[in-house]
Amino acid sequence: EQAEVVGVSSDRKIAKITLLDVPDEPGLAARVFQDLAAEEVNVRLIIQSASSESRGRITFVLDDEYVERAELLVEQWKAGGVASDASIDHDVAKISIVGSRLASTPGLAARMFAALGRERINIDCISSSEMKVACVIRGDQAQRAVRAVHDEFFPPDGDKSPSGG
Amino acid sequence: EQAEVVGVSSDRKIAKITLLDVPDEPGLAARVFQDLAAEEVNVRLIIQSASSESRGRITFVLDDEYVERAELLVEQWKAGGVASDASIDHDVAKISIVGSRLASTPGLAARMFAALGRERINIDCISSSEMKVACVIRGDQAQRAVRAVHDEFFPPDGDKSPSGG
Ligand SMILES: C[C@@H](O)[C@H](N)C(=O)O
Ligand SMILES: C[C@@H](O)[C@H](N)C(=O)O
Repeated sequence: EQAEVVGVSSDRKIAKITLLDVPDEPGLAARVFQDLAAEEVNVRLIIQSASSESRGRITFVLDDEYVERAELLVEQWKAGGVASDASIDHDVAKISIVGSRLASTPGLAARMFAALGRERINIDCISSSEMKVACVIRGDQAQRAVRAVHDEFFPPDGDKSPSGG
Repeated sequence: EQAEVVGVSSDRKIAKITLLDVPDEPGLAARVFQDLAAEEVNVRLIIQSASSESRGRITFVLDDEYVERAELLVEQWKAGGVASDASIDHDVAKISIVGSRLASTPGLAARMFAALGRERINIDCISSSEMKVACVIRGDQAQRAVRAVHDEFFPPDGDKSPSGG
C-alpha cells in the first residue's frame, strides 16, 4: 500500500505552553494532564522529548479559548513544584500533513520540513506519527507555510514527483 | 461522536536517538530527515519540543535494523555542525493508545499517563495527536506498561468507568 499524504491543515487559534524543569519521575505527566482534564481543557498536541539531568520539559498546544484556565493551572503547578516556570506563546500555528504510512515511508516528513525550510520558516516543535506530521511554527507564517507544504504534496502543475534534488 | 480508545500497542524492537544542539534555524530538520530518507531509514516517531537559546534538540525513534545506518549519519552530522552530540538508547519501548478524538477529549491521554505513573513507570518521551498517544519508556518495562494501559482502557472485569478519582 503506497504511502500517501491526503491533506494539509493548519490551525492558528492555538497557543503553546512549555513547562520547564518538570521532575522526571513517574506520575508528573499524569498530574499535569489530569489537572488540565479536570478544567476541561482540550489539548491538541503533547510533546515531551527526552529529558536532561532528571528534569523534564513538557510542551502542549491548546486552543486559545482554554489559555486562561491553563494559566491558572501553571501558577498552581509552579507553587506545587510540578514545574519551575512556564513559557506561554500565543503567536503560534500548527501545520499538519495527514495521510497513511507516513512514518514507514522515509522522506515524507522530510519533504514537509524541506518545504518549510525553503521558505525560511523555522520549525519550533515537531510531533509525528504514522498518520500525521505536525509542525508548530510562528503564527504569522502560517499562511505561507500552508501554501508551501500544500504545493509540495499537491503541486499546482499536476506534477507529482518530489521536489528538490 | 464519543471519543474512544480502540487499541493499545507496544514496540520493543526500536531505538531512540536524540540529537543535541541542533542549530535552531530553518532547514535543519529537513537536512536530518532527508539524510535519513536517503539511507531508507524508517523513522517511527519524531519529537522536537520548543528549543532553548537557539539550540534545538531532535529525538527520533527508529526500528533496530536501521540503527547502524543512523549511527553513521550521526557521525556525519557531528562533523557537519548539524548537532554537537547525540545519545543513542537501545533499551526503549514505545507504548501507544490508538483511537479517535483523543486530543479533543480531555483526560484520555491523562488516563494513559496515570496508568503508567501508578506502575512507577517513568515516561521518557510523549508524542500525541488526535488519533494516537505514544509514550517512550524503558524497554524492560514494556510488558508491565502494556498491561497497565490495556487494563485502564479495557478493564478486565468489564467495568468501563475511568479508574482513579
Ligand atoms: C516528565 C514526566 O513525563 C515524567 N517523566 C513522568 O513520567 O510523568
Ligand atoms: C531544530 C530544527 O527543527 C530547526 N528549527 C528547523 O526548522 O529546521
